[in-house]
Amino acid sequence: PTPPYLKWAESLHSLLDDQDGIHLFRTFLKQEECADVLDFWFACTGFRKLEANEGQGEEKKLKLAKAIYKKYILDNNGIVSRQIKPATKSFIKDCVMRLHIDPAMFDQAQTEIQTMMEENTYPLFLKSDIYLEYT
Amino acid sequence: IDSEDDLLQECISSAMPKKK
Repeated sequence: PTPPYLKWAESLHSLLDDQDGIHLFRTFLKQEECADVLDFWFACTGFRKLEANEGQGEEKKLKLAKAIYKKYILDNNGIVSRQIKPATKSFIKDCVMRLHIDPAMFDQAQTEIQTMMEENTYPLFLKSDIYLEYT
Repeated sequence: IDSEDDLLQECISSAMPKKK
């Protein structure tokens, strides 16, 4: 069978579908001081999943949406915030302010961050010493 | 009551793939 680390080079999704791959990618991003980008990507996925689960309180969803907004979007100098378009940030801010919590409210922001990873940090990771040493 | 950070961490962990 194909070793996992070769699969990681196929696509960003193959990498993010493997625990060891995520761990190594995160170590690399930490070195580059942008691990928040990966955490934000997973937080968006987790937020959508929470919404899909029955029995989760509305209050918890609101609290989580606020927490994601505060940690990653509010600070315009943050690594995540800098990669997200102003219109997307306004949309999320509006959702939080009006307490309009929607399962898809972070989707556009997640897509923008994902594109940035695919074009930037992911190719760099595949060329990094961390990845090459691992292989 | 969960702190915001705990809530975020829980959310991030829930999105990660489970060990194969």
